[in-house]
Amino acid sequence: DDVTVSDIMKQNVVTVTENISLEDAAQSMFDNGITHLPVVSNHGKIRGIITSWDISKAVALKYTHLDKIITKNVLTASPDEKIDSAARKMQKNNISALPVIDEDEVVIGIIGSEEINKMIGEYH
Amino acid sequence: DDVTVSDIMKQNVVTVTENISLEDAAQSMFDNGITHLPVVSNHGKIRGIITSWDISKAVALKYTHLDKIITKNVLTASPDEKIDSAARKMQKNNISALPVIDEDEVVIGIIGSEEINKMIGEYH
Ligand SMILES: C[S@@+](CC[C@H](N)C(=O)[O-])C[C@H]1O[C@@H](n2cnc3c(N)ncnc32)[C@H](O)[C@@H]1O
Ligand SMILES: C[S@@+](CC[C@H](N)C(=O)[O-])C[C@H]1O[C@@H](n2cnc3c(N)ncnc32)[C@H](O)[C@@H]1O
Repeated sequence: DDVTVSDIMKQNVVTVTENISLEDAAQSMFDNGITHLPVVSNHGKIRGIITSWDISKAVALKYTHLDKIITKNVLTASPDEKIDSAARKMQKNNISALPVIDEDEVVIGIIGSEEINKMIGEYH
Repeated sequence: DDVTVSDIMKQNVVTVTENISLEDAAQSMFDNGITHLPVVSNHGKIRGIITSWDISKAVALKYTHLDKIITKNVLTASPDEKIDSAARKMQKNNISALPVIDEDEVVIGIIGSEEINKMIGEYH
């Protein structure tokens, strides 16, 4: 199976910048029906990630600031990475999406359960 | 690929009952590192589902009661269902996990991105 990340990644990625509020991050996930929001700099470079799990954590621990929940040490995928490598990375770290970045660390896509399900549904 | 849902589903499923509070649902997701909580009756029968996306929706819309966010019309998988059928069901409905139920509608497992990623990582 020589499918690469760029073959199946989602290209129009909803991203946010670091100064977003917790409520606005939650609103963006609701408006877009998504669970992962890559956090980027003004030039589109990866800076972190916020997920619906992080919002749920904020509710559980009564946090009100995004700084408390943003994950800065983001695992990413490269466009030419094989799909089994990306899947193993997600499984090993108990995460369900990887922002795809180019050589300049600019976010060019995202790969998660939706893309993997589409691949399984079509090829198997 | 004749892999069935029961071949790869997670069997020890964290579930909650219908009278749980929004905060307790969020706490359970945080404690267990999970994003999907099947809601079951006292006899373990499927009644609905709550996800971290629903918690995020509650933050965005300032809801405080679980009744406002629980999804009652749950899509499920059967243990002998082929994996491509389960994947298509998730992809078509933009969801990332299916509770697995037996003939009595009792939750016996769950299949989501973690299980699919494990399968891709191993077989491809
Ligand atoms: C460990 S997972 C557990 C919940 C669930 N299994 C899931 O897939 O979301 C939740 C945490 O992973 C982090 N996370 C999600 N995607 C990530 C990625 N690509 N790189 C680093 N951390 C990530 C989130 O910010 C969150 O704090
Ligand atoms: C439509 S998805 C959109 C967010 C994201 N794509 C995801 O996979 O969670 C979010 C909604 O789907 C619902 N949901 C999740 N799993 C479900 C299932 N197996 N059956 C029915 N609804 C489900 C959740 O309760 C939530 O309201």
